Amino acid sequence: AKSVMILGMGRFGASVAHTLFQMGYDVLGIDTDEKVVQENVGKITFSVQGDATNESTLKELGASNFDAAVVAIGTNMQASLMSSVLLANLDVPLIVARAQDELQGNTLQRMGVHRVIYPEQEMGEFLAHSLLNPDVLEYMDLTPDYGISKIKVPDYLQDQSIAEAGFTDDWEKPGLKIIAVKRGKEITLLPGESEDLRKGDVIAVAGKDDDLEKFHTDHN
Amino acid sequence: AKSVMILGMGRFGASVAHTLFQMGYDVLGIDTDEKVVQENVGKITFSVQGDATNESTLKELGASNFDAAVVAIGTNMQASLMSSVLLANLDVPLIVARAQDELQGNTLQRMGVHRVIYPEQEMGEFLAHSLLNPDVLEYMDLTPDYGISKIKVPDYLQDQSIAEAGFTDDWEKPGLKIIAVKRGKEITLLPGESEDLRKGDVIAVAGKDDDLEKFHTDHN
Ligand SMILES: Nc1ncnc2c1ncn2[C@@H]1O[C@H](COP(=O)(O)OP(=O)(O)OP(=O)(O)O)[C@@H](O)[C@H]1O
Ligand SMILES: Nc1ncnc2c1ncn2[C@@H]1O[C@H](COP(=O)(O)OP(=O)(O)OP(=O)(O)O)[C@@H](O)[C@H]1O
Repeated sequence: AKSVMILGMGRFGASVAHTLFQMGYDVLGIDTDEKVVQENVGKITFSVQGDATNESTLKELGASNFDAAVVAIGTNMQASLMSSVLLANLDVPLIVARAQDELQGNTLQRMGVHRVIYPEQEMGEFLAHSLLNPDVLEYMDLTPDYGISKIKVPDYLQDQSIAEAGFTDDWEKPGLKIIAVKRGKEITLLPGESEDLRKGDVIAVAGKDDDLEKFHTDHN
Repeated sequence: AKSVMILGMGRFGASVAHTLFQMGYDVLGIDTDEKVVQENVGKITFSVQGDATNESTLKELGASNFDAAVVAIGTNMQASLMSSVLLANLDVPLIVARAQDELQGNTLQRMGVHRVIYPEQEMGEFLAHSLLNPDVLEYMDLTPDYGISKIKVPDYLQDQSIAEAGFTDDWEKPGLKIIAVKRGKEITLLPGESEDLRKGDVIAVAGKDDDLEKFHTDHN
């Protein structure tokens, strides 16, 4: 199984770590804070106390043998830079680091970080797209005006057919096209538009941003 | 045009604000920090200095007339709670707040916040899904092990058919099912699997996380 080291187990680092572990990866998390280390025992493969800026610590933990490392230290820019440089020197094949701003991000990339993440900025953009479309739980753009949306079916649409609710199963027609309906843990792919929706259903649809906007205004 | 008030113009708040402004919304950002306020002049409709926990400030700014408000204060939980309660009392129709953890999030919801965002945690999950799958530009989960992925077609797969590249157009069969191909600004929905992919194509597919993982390992 692939192995990933997470340096800094704050909210971002821990979330990456836990998700990877649940996906079947071997995950080692390192943090200076004893409380944080303890909290993560059992939630990942190994939860270790240590300083990510300490070269011998990283060597002893076998950093060179990992498939990837994520530098998830946010506030301490110096620590983030130092750990990234150490990982680069240890030839870790994929180094991802979070950054607070583009200046830090560019600096990290020059130091050998392969990919920079801006969690707060990226979530901000994402929220903006789904803000006034609260039924839109998630949105993935394909072009600037076309995308795939994950919509929580509003309660009052329950027991209506997919067509009555405003979606189509005909991909040649305009409008929001239904890709899948998730009910509990079950997924139904490309359902017919005469099928009913139930309370709590979550649907994935493909369509123009304008049609998504219209769906929202029609229903609000 | 719809109007949104952003309380706290840190990296998350400013990102929501700038994106909304670029999307055509009227955006008012409020922050206690003069430097932050100045930085945002011209980037949003109005950039104002003030304390989001001050009821008369929110009243004077016409908070009740906004379509939505985003409480983007992260570290100061008390300020985040107070502003949220004030907005709820002013009957703002949509209040979104960020939270550091579920305890804070649940508390905010009880106080009238309609939607809670966990930027760090949500970006962490998102990164985990695309970490060792660099071709996966974005991922939207439908269930814990099934989702929709936006994949950048690796160069060496160009001029191969969709089927040769490892995707299917048969939604009854197992495997990654092709929803759409984006080429330049054009979108082709539910293409046939004998159609060729070209350099630079971006595709949206639906499938099990395991199949996505397998696609990646087959190609790396
Ligand atoms: N040199 C270091 N070595 C190991 N862990 C560190 C080091 N410096 C900070 N950390 C840990 O990294 C984690 C994230 O710290 P940070 O100061 O970035 O908090 P944060 O920005 O609030 O993080 P998040 O937004 O992910 O919650 C903390 O748990 C902290 O103990
Ligand atoms: N009571 C308040 N009224 C208005 N603005 C505030 C108030 N409290 C904090 N802010 C502002 O909110 C912004 C975000 O502050 P915060 O302490 O949450 O930083 P942060 O967690 O690093 O934010 P981000 O992660 O979005 O960069 C800051 O610019 C700060 O000045």
